[in-house]
Amino acid sequence: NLSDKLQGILKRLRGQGKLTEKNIGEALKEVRIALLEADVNYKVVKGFIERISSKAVGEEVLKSLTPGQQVIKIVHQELIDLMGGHQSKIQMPPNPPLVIMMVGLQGSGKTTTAGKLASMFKKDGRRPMLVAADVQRPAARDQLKVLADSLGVDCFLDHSADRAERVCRDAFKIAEKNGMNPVIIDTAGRLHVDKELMDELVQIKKKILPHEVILVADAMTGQDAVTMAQEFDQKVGIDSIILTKMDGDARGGAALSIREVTGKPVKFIGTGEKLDLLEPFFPDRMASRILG
Amino acid sequence: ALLWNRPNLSPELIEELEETLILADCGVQTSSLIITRLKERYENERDVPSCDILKAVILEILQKAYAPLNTASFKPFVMMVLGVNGVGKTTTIAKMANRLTDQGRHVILIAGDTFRAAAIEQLQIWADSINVKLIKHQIGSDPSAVVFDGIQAARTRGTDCVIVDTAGRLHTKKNLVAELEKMKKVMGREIQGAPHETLLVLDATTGQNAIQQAREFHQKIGLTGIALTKLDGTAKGGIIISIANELSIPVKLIGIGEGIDDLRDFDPHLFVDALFE
Ligand SMILES: Nc1nc2c(ncn2[C@@H]2O[C@H](COP(=O)(O)OP(=O)(O)OP(=O)(O)O)[C@@H](O)[C@H]2O)c(=O)[nH]1
Ligand SMILES: Nc1nc2c(ncn2[C@@H]2O[C@H](COP(=O)(O)OP(=O)(O)OP(=O)(O)O)[C@@H](O)[C@H]2O)c(=O)[nH]1
Ligand SMILES: [Mg+2]
Ligand SMILES: [Mg+2]
Repeated sequence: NLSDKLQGILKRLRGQGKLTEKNIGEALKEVRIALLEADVNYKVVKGFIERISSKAVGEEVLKSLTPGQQVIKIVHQELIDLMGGHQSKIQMPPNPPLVIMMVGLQGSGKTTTAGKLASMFKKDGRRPMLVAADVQRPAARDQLKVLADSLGVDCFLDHSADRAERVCRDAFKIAEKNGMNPVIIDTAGRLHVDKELMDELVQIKKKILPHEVILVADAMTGQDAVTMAQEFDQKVGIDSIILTKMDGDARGGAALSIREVTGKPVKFIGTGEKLDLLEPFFPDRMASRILG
Repeated sequence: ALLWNRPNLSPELIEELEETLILADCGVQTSSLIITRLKERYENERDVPSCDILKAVILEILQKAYAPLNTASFKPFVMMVLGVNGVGKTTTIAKMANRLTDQGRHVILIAGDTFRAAAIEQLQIWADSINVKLIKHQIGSDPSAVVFDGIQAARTRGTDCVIVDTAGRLHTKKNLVAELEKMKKVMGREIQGAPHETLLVLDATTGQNAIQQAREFHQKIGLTGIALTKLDGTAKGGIIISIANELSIPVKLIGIGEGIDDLRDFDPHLFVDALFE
């Protein structure tokens, strides 16, 4: 594993003389490979390695009996700091209802995660409304309704509607009138390069003014995570991220890439298909997972 | 554009190639293998532009695994479609059924996802849109029972092709993989050699975990092909090169959109060209 590899390299280097920024490169190469194999984006890895190379020849490493473990500690802490350092939550606005909008690529887990958020808020004593604003995908509205019914939560859907913005506006009026809070909007999956559909999100956002736009991303996403997240953030604007399918064995380097390129926090992770499987995101646990 | 239209292999070029391959999700090991082979061949082909050699190296890996989808090799031809959650199984099945129907073949679909909310409804809408029969039971029923029913129906109707949809499942979930094995056994008992095609659906945006998915499903179930979806996005799907190299599983189909016609046969040449666009 990475720890053993680094230990071997650094002990040999020290045996040959002083550790310097020049010769530490061999050890950092192993860190680089570990991060790339974990699906952290190539350019993000490059910047990361540059940032830690001076720390990697610092006092703790030079003086340590286990320099390999010291380097891992530095890498680990740098990963934690990069991902926000601590847990981040969804804030309730001063004027209800809180409006949440789920966005992301096709199949990332938006509909299921919308249901999970509703479940969480209901357990918190609130009265959420799920909004079936995916008027595209076959049976998308039915899917959300089934989830809502299983939770005993209200779901706004309009089978005759053919425009997402209209559904959101109608749903919001009802939520406001009946004191439902939060309003959780499920949108259709879309490509970040689909100009028309990205524009649709911009229009919905203008009219509905969501407090929290959540980018739902698959934990197994590869190098494309950077392009995708950047486009969603620049074209639409996102407030936070939920990483789904973390119950698999993907290392999840996409989490680092997405955080790095958007600066937005990962707030939750999805750890299964059932609606109670949403957990808060812990940067230190993610750092360990990425390093393998 | 890469520096590579000139026939030389400078360190700058090598680094640029490595970046291109890794950004395409080829992975560290496979990118390194490709570059090693490029360097070896370059020694004997110094007047050939390095880009041509590079494409040839990758094509060689893909072509070793290559095999087309041949649904006419048995009747009824039984195809099982599996993969992790949300990759595009159900949509790809609808596209395949549409293509076969256009070719004048008689198709039956089997709603083998008896778990996920509105999964059966989703496939029913697709089936209705292309006028194809869907065999289904209630949500929560045993998927092997639906498979059994669907195959009986195919036999009595003289169906050419049966396609079985399955619920998304992570390769790490033992009981869910066991469920697929049971469905496969039922098919094999009822129709000789079934399933004749076991297709793994992979999302082109997936990173290195795709290789683990292919390894696990191949070991436990046995895969005969891959459908690579969502190539209409910006992800390149380089993971299929590692899969071809390590497991010899061929990509047979690609998904290039959400519409019923957005299905193409895999073309290794076009794929390799797209890697460097
Ligand atoms: N194992 C696992 N599966 C998940 C998780 N979240 C969602 N899924 C599954 O992933 C698949 C896709 O989920 P959906 O909620 O339909 O995804 P979506 O983003 O709404 O898809 P589109 O609306 O088509 O863009 C389904 O099979 C879900 O059950 C998770 O955290 N773990
Ligand atoms: N852009 C694009 N989207 C696709 C493609 N194939 C499927 N999709 C979309 O991906 C999402 C998931 O597709 P499904 O067919 O439901 O995927 P699945 O594997 O059956 O999902 P589960 O049954 O929940 O595991 C849907 O929104 C599809 O429209 C493709 O080739 N390109
Ligand atoms: Mg959805
Ligand atoms: Mg499906």
